[in-house]
Amino acid sequence: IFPGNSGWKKSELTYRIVNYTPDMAAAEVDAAIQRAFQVWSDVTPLTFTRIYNSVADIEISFAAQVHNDFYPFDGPHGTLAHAFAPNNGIGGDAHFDEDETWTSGSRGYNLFLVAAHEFGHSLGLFHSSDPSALMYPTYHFIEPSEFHLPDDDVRGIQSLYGAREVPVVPEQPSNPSSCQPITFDAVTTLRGEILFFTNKTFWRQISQESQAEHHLIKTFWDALPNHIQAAYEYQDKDQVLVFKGAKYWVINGYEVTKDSPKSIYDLGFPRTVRRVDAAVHDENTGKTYFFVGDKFWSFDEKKQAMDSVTPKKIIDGLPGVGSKVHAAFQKNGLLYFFDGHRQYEFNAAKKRVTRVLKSNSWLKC
Amino acid sequence: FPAETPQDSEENAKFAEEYLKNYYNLKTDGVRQGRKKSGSQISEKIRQMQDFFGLEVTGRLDSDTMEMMHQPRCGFVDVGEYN
Repeated sequence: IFPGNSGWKKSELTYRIVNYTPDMAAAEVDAAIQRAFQVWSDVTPLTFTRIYNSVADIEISFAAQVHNDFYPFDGPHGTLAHAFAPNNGIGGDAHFDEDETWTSGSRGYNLFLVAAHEFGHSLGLFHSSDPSALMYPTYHFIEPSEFHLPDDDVRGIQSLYGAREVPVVPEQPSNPSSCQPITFDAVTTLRGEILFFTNKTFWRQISQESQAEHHLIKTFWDALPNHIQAAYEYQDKDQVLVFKGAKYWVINGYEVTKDSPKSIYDLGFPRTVRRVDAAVHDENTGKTYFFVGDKFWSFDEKKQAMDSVTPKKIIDGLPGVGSKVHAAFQKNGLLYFFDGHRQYEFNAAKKRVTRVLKSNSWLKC
Repeated sequence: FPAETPQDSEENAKFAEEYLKNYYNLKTDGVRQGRKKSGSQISEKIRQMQDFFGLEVTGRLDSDTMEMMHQPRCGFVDVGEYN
């Protein structure tokens, strides 16, 4: 948090959108801003009410270059936006550099992601040095539909405002059908079983013959976070590595090792990598493949080092699999790559896709 | 890879100086300062920046540091000083 600033003294805050960027439809801007506030209201008692005709606590504007706050913007790229800590007047206000290209997607800079960061400042959070935190100072695109406020930010904002008081609802899996279309966050084998992670739960396929079980992640591994992003098994060490943000946890059977979580940078990733989308260990080559955006890294488990300082394009190394991989695992010598509701069976020796399946093909419907 | 030219080094140094002014409160009075003093100030600010981002703290503009400096980011500056 900002030194000497304990945040707003009230919990009912107002905001006003002073002007719009021409890059996006006004309704898209409204939606991005509203959702960015919701990121913070979901975990605190704070409420945000939009007003139109008077000065709000948080004034939101788009401006280029010099814009009357002694901190001129710098043209395209570089500084994207800035915001002021809670206070009267300019305090709390958020300014977005109009020289950037703002979008609701992945081209240019996603307004929702940047606004959620800036409103963290507006509420009293300083920058975080945790690369997986929203309050980390550099921009990194993640799919907005997959966004979950990282733990570091939750701890920060709740240190100022406390947690949101909500009725206690017992956390039980909602028991969705395994036959409806499912997208998985991560898939891994574990001592002969296959685990399919999605949100706070996982499906457990014990054998080809059995019906899949559905459990909360926390029921099995209390130390693991929800919404994990990648996982793989390295059988030589009887370990499963689970990834979220810039951290990973090591599971030995049903125990999380005491030295978890660890930093992904210890594996050799550059600091520009802030999350791993998918991971799989290939028993045939002894290599582990880490998928980040449209590229993948090859990791030598024996040497405990990346094979190259630069990653390969997925479309070049794994033809037919698509440009992104969201989950992956290996079974019976074949690699399986998940993208949305699809799954690609890949023969590494032949270097080609041998089958395209539904993502839930392993869960007996 | 092409070898780094003296011109590249000069451009990197200028870029880094601007970056440190914007985000690490590097003070310059607009007049070229003595080489030693200016160099040590900049080096100290580079160290602060490297430490924050978890980079190797060298005080030098190595490739990792330059890569981090080129990433798009939030332009937050110390509001206390502004007040």
